[in-house]
Amino acid sequence: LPLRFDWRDKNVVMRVKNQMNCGACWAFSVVGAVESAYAIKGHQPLELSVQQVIDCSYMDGGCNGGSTVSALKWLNQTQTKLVHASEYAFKAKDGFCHYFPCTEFGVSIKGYEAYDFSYCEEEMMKNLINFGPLAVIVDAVSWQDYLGGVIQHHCSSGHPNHAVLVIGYDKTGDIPYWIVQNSWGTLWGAEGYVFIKMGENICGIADFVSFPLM
Amino acid sequence: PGSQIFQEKYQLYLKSLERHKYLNSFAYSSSTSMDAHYGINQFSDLPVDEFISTYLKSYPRRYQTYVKTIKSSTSEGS
Repeated sequence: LPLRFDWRDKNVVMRVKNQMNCGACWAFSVVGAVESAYAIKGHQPLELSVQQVIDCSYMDGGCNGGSTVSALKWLNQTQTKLVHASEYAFKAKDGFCHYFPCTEFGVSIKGYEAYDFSYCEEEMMKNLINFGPLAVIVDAVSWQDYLGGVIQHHCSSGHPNHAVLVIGYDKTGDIPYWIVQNSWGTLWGAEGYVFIKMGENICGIADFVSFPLM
Repeated sequence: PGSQIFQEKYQLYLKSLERHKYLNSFAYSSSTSMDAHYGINQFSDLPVDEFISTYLKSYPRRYQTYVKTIKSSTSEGS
């Protein structure tokens, strides 16, 4: 495996988004993974609608919370086509599900996978490279005050509460770390990103990993 | 300044400074400059419980299966 891998280098990672006061990190994480998987397949990179997932993924609670795997399961079971973000704009609140005609352009998935890589982050690296950015659920309580650098301490596993997108890793320096895109805007962290030490399941980053198949 | 809401937010801000001091102490004791650092950002005037209840709202469901991977002897060996 390469010592450094970052899907941003291939121009398949969309910009950092801001979930504002809406607790739909799970939808941002899943839509980010679908956007990247679509671009990796050779299509023009597109921003897809997070609000569509918030309003329509019936197994989840919209801005009151949800699960990445529930959203992927809904996308796969219903073969819902995610429309362009501009067609179904983010409102930072729950709304009624809008339905679109079959002829409307949209992106659907062919399946999804969910893994616990807690004792095998190397396997997680392989999946990142083979399938694209990974939607993960972490313990982010200590992220309230994060400004930058590699998180190595006081970030436990076992209390998952926030969904984010792993888009790469870097093992070239003293401390190997995962490169993670958050959905709290670019003013938070390292221009919207957070770095987490690899190999020790810091923040539970490898516990709840899922990704779409395109 | 002087209003009740200002005082409340200011107290929360002071609390956040205490948190930063504690969290940054790990970085100061570390030999590497890559360690995480903590400080004032857009969440500094939010109580921790409000931060958690507003922003940390994803959870894996109990019935959902995450395939457990096992470290293979080959990868350990290599």
